[in-house]
Amino acid sequence: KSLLKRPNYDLQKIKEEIASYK
Amino acid sequence: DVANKIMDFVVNGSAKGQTYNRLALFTDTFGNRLVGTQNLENSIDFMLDQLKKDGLDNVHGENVTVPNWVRGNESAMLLEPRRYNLIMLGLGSSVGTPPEGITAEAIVVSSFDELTNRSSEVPGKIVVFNQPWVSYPVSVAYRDFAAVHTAQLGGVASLVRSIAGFSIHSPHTGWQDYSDKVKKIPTACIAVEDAEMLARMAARGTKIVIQLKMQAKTLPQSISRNTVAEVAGSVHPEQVVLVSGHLDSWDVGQGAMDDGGGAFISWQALSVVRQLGLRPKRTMRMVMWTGEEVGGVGSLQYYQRHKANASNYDLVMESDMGTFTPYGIEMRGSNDTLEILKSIVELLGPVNATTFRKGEDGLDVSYWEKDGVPGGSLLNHNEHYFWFHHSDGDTMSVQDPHSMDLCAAVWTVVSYIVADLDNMLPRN
Repeated sequence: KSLLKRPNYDLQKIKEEIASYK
Repeated sequence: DVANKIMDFVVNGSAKGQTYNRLALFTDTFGNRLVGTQNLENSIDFMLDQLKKDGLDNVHGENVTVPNWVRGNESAMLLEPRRYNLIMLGLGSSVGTPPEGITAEAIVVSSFDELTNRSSEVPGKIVVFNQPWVSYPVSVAYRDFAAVHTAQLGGVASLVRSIAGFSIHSPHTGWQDYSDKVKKIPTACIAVEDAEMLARMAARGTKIVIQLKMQAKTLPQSISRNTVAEVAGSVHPEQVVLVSGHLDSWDVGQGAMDDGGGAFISWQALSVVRQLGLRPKRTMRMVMWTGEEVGGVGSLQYYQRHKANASNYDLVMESDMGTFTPYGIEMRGSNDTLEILKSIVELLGPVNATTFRKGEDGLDVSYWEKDGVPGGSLLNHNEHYFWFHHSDGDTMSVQDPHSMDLCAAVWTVVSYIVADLDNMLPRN
């Protein structure tokens, strides 16, 4: 079964999202 | 500020001491929990009841076929040069001796290489391995394969220096592996002090005779259970962040450190999220594995049962190397996944656990690696872990309430945030 692959995600945006949990 | 809220709740709030107290109740009630015993199954029933009372979702057991090895009475009596009861523990899966025991002269070696070089001396002898402690991954080869190497050369039994970096005359047990092509002979660990004494005697040229008696036997396989509970996801309930530890233990000690601590911080991760009224976007699942000590059979059968859904597993984490003072997280995954997880670990400043390391995960979650599922484990100050491992010393007295709170805080923050991110972690 093929696995999820997300070539178009924005790493910086995810980091900003994580920072919001602080 | 969810991360700070979680950490404060666990370390200073009403969950303070909860992980330790829950584990103490569990281990004081059930003691050690070897697979194949009714006691382990009773402890699993207890856990299922506790998890339901804690308000978690989808609490259930999943059947696992497990080996059923029974120790029985055992002894290793030194007959020459003097009568002395060697401190020993039979090794898991070992065959027993005839009822009258095996009485034979012993030779002492310090390595497999020395054994090979002295192969002509081995037939009919009990081989004592006094290998130096190097590290667990290196030294454990002697526990695993002493019997096979000894039997290949005609030896009648093997006694292995306990796999421990420090000893107060305590034997340490563990699983060992036979080869189908080699005769199965009895095998046991002896205390470090006794192995060193026998080595000194042998070095002086003293004749050593030992009588080994072991009633060990392997019964037909039996059924145990992995213990599962969840906090169901609010947006992607089919997607899973898994936290885990194993519930089974050896038949000595109490299994408080190995792996009660890991199992109970995993429960705490879900429990804290529930107690705080949080609901992550995807499901947080806790699994308390069964059958880890006999080769990770519970986690392997879980993987075989669920691998068709591997694409929905976002992250799998295991704690099985102690719950002493934590200092961070060790992760395996794609470079971008590691970058993301490193950002999460940076939130752990209030519990002083911001170290992030690319590395290995534990046995119980290793199967998912081939499917590209990121994995991780807890970094903690476990320098003394192998002092207690698989010995009678593995009790609640090894555990510290505050350290367990810190571990639970780390476990909860990392698993909750990964479960609550908008997207799953990227994979290769």
